[in-house]
Amino acid sequence: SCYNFENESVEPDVSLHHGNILSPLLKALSEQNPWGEFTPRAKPDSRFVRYMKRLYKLSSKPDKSPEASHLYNTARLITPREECLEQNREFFMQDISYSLNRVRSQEQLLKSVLLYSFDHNHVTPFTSLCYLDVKEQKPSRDQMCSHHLSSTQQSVPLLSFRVHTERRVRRRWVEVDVTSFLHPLIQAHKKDIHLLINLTCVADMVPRPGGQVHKSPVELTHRSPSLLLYLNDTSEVAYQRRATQGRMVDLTSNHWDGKSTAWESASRKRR
Amino acid sequence: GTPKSTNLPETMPKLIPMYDFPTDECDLYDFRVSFSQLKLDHWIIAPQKYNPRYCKGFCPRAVGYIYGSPVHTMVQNIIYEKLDSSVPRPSCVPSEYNPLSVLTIENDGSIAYKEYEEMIATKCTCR
Repeated sequence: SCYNFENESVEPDVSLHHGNILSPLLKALSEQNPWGEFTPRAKPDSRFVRYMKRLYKLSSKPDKSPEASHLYNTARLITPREECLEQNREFFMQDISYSLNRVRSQEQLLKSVLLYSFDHNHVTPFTSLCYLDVKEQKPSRDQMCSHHLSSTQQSVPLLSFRVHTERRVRRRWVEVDVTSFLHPLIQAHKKDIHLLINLTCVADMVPRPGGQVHKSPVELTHRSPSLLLYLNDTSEVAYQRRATQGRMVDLTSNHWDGKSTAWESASRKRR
Repeated sequence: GTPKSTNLPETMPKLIPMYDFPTDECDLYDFRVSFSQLKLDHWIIAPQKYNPRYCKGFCPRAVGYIYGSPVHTMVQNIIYEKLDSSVPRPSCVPSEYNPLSVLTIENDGSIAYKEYEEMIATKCTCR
């Protein structure tokens, strides 16, 4: 298969000149001044740049550790484009849209996660139990933010994960796996996706008589999640791992904070 | 540009003495370039350097075993020497490659990790 440039503004004569094997990298290397007109419109947040540099280091090590063995040859971190926040005592509702413009047709989705960074200033170790409710939101034409608090029916089983904070680590990254939910949207090659995300975190404490549950301070300090897509680019210019190399997909482990944040469905937890 | 004299296939029995002096036979050379030199560092944020390496040198007559060359390489050598010197000698070219992983900032502000095929030569052969 040839590299499909439907998303690229490659000058036709250049790609013909190099027989259409031009990856974005070769295009930049081979043209005299290709980067002259390249000025990123939006500069990503340095926190996410640091996060992706760690992913880069782990993924590109020649002697990959078994944990980092993976099959993806592409990963894309997409920060939210639009955001509407609604909050009351019960909910922290976010209406977020992500642009999937850069995802190419040959990039097959392996895993997609919502990447949260929780900042805290606790002195004592603290564990919060967070519940995440995600559903696709049809963009309303006339206004960017349409009010949803009244419509709170769930679209996917509630995802839950724990966030353990301690004094040493001020920022905790959590990847929440939403692959099964996002897969159909990404496979449909949508250019934009609009999600309605409701995240509620409570202090993960043993319920006391009276069942009072305390709202966790963690929820208040998190920012809108970015979308991290792990993809397998099937085009010729991308590195193809041979099956014989015996590397299996192990994208379930969260290899950033040494602990695997595997999501648990509420029903299994009850069981 | 000093040749890496260790460019011998693993299958080579250890009996054969290592080259202890640089020769101009086919070998792998470093070619280090930085993306800032290429004015690409605002797009590629990792790695900072890129060493694609390249192969250079002449192919000795007995090229079979040392370079893992196909048999045809010897045939071409015989054609050059015995039959028609307008047919070129076998050339020293890369035979194996490694991918290159890069981290880029796309123009919509997203961050992409990508692995590109065959961007670093790791072995040379004559053919």
